[in-house]
Amino acid sequence: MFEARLVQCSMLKKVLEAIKELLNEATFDCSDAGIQLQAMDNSHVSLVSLNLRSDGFDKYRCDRNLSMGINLASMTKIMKCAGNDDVLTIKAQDNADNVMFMFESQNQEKVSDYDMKLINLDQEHLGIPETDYSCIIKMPSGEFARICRDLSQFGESVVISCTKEGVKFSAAGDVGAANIKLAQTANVDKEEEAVTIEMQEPVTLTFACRYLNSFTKATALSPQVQLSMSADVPLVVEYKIGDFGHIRYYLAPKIEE
Amino acid sequence: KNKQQSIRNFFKKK
Repeated sequence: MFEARLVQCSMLKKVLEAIKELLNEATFDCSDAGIQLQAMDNSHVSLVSLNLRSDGFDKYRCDRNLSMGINLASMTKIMKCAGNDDVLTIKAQDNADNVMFMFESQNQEKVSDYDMKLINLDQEHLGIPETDYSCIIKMPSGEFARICRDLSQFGESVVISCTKEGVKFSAAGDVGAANIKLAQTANVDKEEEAVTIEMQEPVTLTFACRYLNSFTKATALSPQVQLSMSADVPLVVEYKIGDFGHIRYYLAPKIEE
Repeated sequence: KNKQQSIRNFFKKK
């Protein structure tokens, strides 16, 4: 038996928003520890890794490990039927071929349940090695989204260049060239408005704009985003999810042909 | 011209 209760179902709506542009379907692996998801996008350029710890939920029970293959368009249809303040309960029997989503209004006067068929997915799990990154940049997630959106007008690729002084995002194309430089913030009132850089070595890498823009669909999950970079390895774009855990996106860099 | 690499080049299959 699997059962997870979430008083604010808006978190799951935001998670779905954050993955459905990159993934058509995904396997939600449920265990005693929580819910995990790992999947590559269709072109195998990026990888999404989601971790929701069981202790973040208001109630959580998972007697046996359960892998739920889910069509994300179907799940989106169901989650659209939930009010943001509804209490969500997800339930599945062991070895079930369906999962139930139950939404209760705060005053408990409206209760809806939706049964969704699970699908069999041939999932490929990849091992992500522990990496000491040369540069770790933390910045407001809204700022990162704005930069990705602005630069995507100028080219297909964004060059991210990080030094001790700051981080520079650049794009170039038919229109011309664009450069956005962010310095570390000296002092800010709110921690979430800060730009901080931990640098061991300067790094410059090139990435596809399209994927960065897809990652920013997670902006609603966290006020801050963390970018981790090292030469010749994938970029990690991480959004913390409150008391639950995180969503991480890995993006393979582009190389000179 | 930049070439897009696959994420599979970096992470091993479990």
